[in-house]
Amino acid sequence: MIKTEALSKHYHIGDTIVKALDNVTLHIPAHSFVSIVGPSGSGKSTLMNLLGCLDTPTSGRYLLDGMEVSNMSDNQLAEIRNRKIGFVFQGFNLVPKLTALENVELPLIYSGVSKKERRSLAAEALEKVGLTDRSSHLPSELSGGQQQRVAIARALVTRPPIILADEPTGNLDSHSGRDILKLFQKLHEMGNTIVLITHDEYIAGQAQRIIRILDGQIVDDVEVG
Amino acid sequence: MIKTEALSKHYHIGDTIVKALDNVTLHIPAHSFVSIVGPSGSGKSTLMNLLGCLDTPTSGRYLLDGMEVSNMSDNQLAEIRNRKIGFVFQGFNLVPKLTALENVELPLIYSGVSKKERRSLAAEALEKVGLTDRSSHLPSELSGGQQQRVAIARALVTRPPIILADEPTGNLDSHSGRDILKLFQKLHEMGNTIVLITHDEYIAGQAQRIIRILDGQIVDDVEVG
Ligand SMILES: Nc1ncnc2c1ncn2[C@@H]1O[C@H](COP(=O)(O)OP(=O)(O)OP(=O)(O)O)[C@@H](O)[C@H]1O
Ligand SMILES: Nc1ncnc2c1ncn2[C@@H]1O[C@H](COP(=O)(O)OP(=O)(O)OP(=O)(O)O)[C@@H](O)[C@H]1O
Ligand SMILES: [Mg+2]
Ligand SMILES: [Mg+2]
Repeated sequence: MIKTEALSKHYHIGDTIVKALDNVTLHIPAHSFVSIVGPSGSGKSTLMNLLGCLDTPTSGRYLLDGMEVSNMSDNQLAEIRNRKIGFVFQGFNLVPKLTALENVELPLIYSGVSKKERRSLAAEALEKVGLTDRSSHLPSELSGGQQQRVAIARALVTRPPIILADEPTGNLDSHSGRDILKLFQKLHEMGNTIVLITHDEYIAGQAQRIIRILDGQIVDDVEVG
Repeated sequence: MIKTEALSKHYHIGDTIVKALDNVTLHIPAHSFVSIVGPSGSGKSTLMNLLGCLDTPTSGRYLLDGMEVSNMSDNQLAEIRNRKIGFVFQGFNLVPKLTALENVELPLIYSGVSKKERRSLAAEALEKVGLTDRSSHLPSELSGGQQQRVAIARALVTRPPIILADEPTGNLDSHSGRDILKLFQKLHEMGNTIVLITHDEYIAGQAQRIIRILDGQIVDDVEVG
């Protein structure tokens, strides 16, 4: 399902080259539950952005369901992101002018679902993250952890086959964090592929497999679950 | 140093009233190291914003160093924020167009320090959070945890007597998180007052005192250190 070959991402700042990702070769089969761990600045979000087709590599290949992503048009990439991938961003990326409910509805707009059905699915997703009574709040009227949970609900509302979650519990108390983990585990049991970046050792250990990144490279890859 | 009496903050959303903070009476003496814990949405950031003079209460009083904050003019409030309080925001609030170094310099601009001295103090603060080689990066060119560390460096650069830190390690691996904790502990030994909101049980336990918040109210307040 997810296959990278010597994937690299370099940035140029002045005369320096920052090797955010350096020759990463990785295979994540469908229906896996994988944690990605590593120090701050080690390349985890960079990897996720490439896997989520939100960014293009400097070199190397990325094959998603057997198709070479670098060969795709912008339209094809947008369609893949909408149909195949749910993304929880480290910085949430909620739309400031939309309420929590409207933010969660957004991915459904592309899927041709009726407005009534959209509202109902979005309400259900918000309920799963414990935010029913915050549906009409704007992001600025929500706590940090509530914004994070809206971002999670939005990533899950279309039940996409692949869920990429970048530090989904960083702003949550451990109780709320474990509720979110149970959500991901349930989706995994129902067949979704989950790739979860986390700094939380407990949450990382609940996956089937832990991939460790350091200075843009994979340094460890172990089956645990 | 910090004294609140029946401090409340209510929001109106449609017909509902959200009691973000509800009758909080609190005394934090100078030179304390206090953790504030509680579930997502319980009122921690709301309390911090009031203590940091970034917001005004719906009712109740806040006395900072014996002075009633609600009686102050905007100019007086701005001066207090610049001279007395260093703030690490849950959402970082870095200036997008400024480099890491320039962001950290910002609080020094008000303090009448020369440009050369500003650069040197800001560089020193960035070094303390391990980001010397990211000084010229813009926030968008930094990882989530690196942005968080720039926000921490900025809060500390003027050595303000009171440091309010809202989830300063939420995006950091445990190693980086403990480096940040040591930073705060060192400042505390040097006489600063530290108020730290955290979801991390280990970090919370390293303070002298843990205040627990639930549904906008203080439900527990224990000396631990
Ligand atoms: N502008 C606003 N309008 C309405 N409700 C608000 C507003 N700002 C915050 N709230 C509500 O007030 C409550 C407390 O928010 P606060 O940000 O203080 O929580 P918190 O304890 O910091 O949570 P977290 O751990 O998730 O950061 C939340 O339930 C939130 O939805
Ligand atoms: N646009 C950019 N230009 C230059 N360097 C960048 C850019 N974006 C990211 N970097 C650098 O690439 C490295 C990897 O960043 P990335 O965001 O992937 O780290 P991360 O593992 O997600 O870290 P964190 O745990 O702090 O979120 C970092 O050192 C960062 O400074
Ligand atoms: Mg990251
Ligand atoms: Mg908060």
